[in-house]
Amino acid sequence: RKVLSENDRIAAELRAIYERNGTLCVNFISAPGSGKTALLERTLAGFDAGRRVAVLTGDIQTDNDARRLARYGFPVRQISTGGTCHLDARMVQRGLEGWPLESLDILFVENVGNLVCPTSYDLGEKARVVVLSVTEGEDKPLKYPATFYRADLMVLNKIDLLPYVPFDAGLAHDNARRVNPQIEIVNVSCTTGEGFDAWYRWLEAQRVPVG
Amino acid sequence: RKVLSENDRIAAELRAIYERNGTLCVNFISAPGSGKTALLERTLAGFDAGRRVAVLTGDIQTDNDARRLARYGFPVRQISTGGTCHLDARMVQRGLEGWPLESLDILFVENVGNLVCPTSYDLGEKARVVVLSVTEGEDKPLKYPATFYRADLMVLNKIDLLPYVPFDAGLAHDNARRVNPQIEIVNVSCTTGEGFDAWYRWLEAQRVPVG
Ligand SMILES: Nc1nc2c(ncn2[C@@H]2O[C@H](COP(=O)(O)OP(=O)(O)OP(=O)(O)O)[C@@H](O)[C@H]2O)c(=O)[nH]1
Ligand SMILES: Nc1nc2c(ncn2[C@@H]2O[C@H](COP(=O)(O)OP(=O)(O)OP(=O)(O)O)[C@@H](O)[C@H]2O)c(=O)[nH]1
Ligand SMILES: [Mg+2]
Ligand SMILES: [Mg+2]
Ligand SMILES: [Zn+2]
Ligand SMILES: [Zn+2]
Repeated sequence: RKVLSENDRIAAELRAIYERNGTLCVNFISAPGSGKTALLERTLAGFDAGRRVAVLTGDIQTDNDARRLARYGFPVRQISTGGTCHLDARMVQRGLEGWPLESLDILFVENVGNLVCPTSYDLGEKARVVVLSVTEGEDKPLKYPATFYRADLMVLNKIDLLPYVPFDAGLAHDNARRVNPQIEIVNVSCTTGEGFDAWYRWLEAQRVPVG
Repeated sequence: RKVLSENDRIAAELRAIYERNGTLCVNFISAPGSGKTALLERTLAGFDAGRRVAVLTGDIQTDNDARRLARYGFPVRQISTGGTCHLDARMVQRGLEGWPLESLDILFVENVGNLVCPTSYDLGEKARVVVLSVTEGEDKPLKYPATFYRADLMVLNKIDLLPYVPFDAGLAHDNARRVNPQIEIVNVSCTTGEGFDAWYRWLEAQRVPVG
């Protein structure tokens, strides 16, 4: 528990910095291969060049994701955990060193591919997105409930594959809402772009200060 | 480190019991939704009714997998970790209580869906299988190397979806072998049954006592 409160202390510091600077920080969590990086790639591709956006991406090995994300012209950094199965606030804080946070409107944080551990670590984010792909099965919200319970939005990805997989999207929605009645849901395909209007709308809605 | 040696102590006990009884224990590791349960379902469906096989399946929540697997007539038990992101030897030992291990030819252990942590915990198994699905991306062996390094076989699943996904199977094979030159590979579809001959052959080959 001592370790967790140290995380929460740093997360609170980050949250205060983001709020002071009007930076929207979004934490992306999913199983390996659900399409977090693809979602961010397509999202960055849709932004105007002058948009003040940056990305931190965490993996236990390689900088593959950072390299993919760096192609869109916005600042991107790779956090290499070396073996730790989740990002924590301290890693994010270190990853942000030297970045001009005062001039950042949006900070995307792609977490390590893992449906279990990342959800336990507050990164100071304003919103959490869980990505579930139609190839994974409708019962995942029930089997990994903490991740879906603590998410603000579920992005149901790879809907282009629906004709070819035994996936009941309605059931997946129901399962997500059983675990988290407040969760919002958008259905997208990162390959075809279907559903991206709804995704952009949700994103912009997060930028509006509450109250 | 003290915790890990306790795990290794129990794993060694289990390994000795399996060897004494001639039980082949196989540990199945993958990301959530790659198809571990589907692979085991299809495998059990193909066994003669008299085969002395049993299955332990681990999840953080629900007994969905155990219920699916129980439909084939063989003994199945669910291990509910409650939150722990991997199975360890102690959980397996407890899960086996009351089972007549002397009369077991094969014990399948389905691990918690997670490409990071399960690989660090010896369960006393003879062989480790990592399941990777064609929907996850070819770079997963490089991004989660410990899991692929410590596996004896990679099952590349969902090959029925190859026409619809941007997946280079050859590259996935190369990446797996870069991390683990000794790894064996079979390509299957749990929905169509394609490739299952090779999977069964590998399984039977594990039953032959070494030397
Ligand atoms: N058919 C289809 N494939 C997709 C879609 N989105 C992503 N993919 C593919 O899914 C695979 C994994 O995508 P990634 O973006 O690497 O997934 P990720 O969640 O970032 O993976 P990790 O960071 O390793 O956890 C890649 O082969 C993508 O091309 C989609 O909408 N449809
Ligand atoms: N198209 C296709 N879908 C498959 C195949 N194998 C499994 N699936 C589907 O993939 C989804 C996940 O399968 P599961 O067997 O639950 O995967 P799992 O690895 O056991 O998942 P967890 O235990 O939760 O980690 C389900 O919707 C299956 O129907 C396949 O070969 N082809
Ligand atoms: Mg990624
Ligand atoms: Mg399963
Ligand atoms: Zn973890
Ligand atoms: Zn773990």
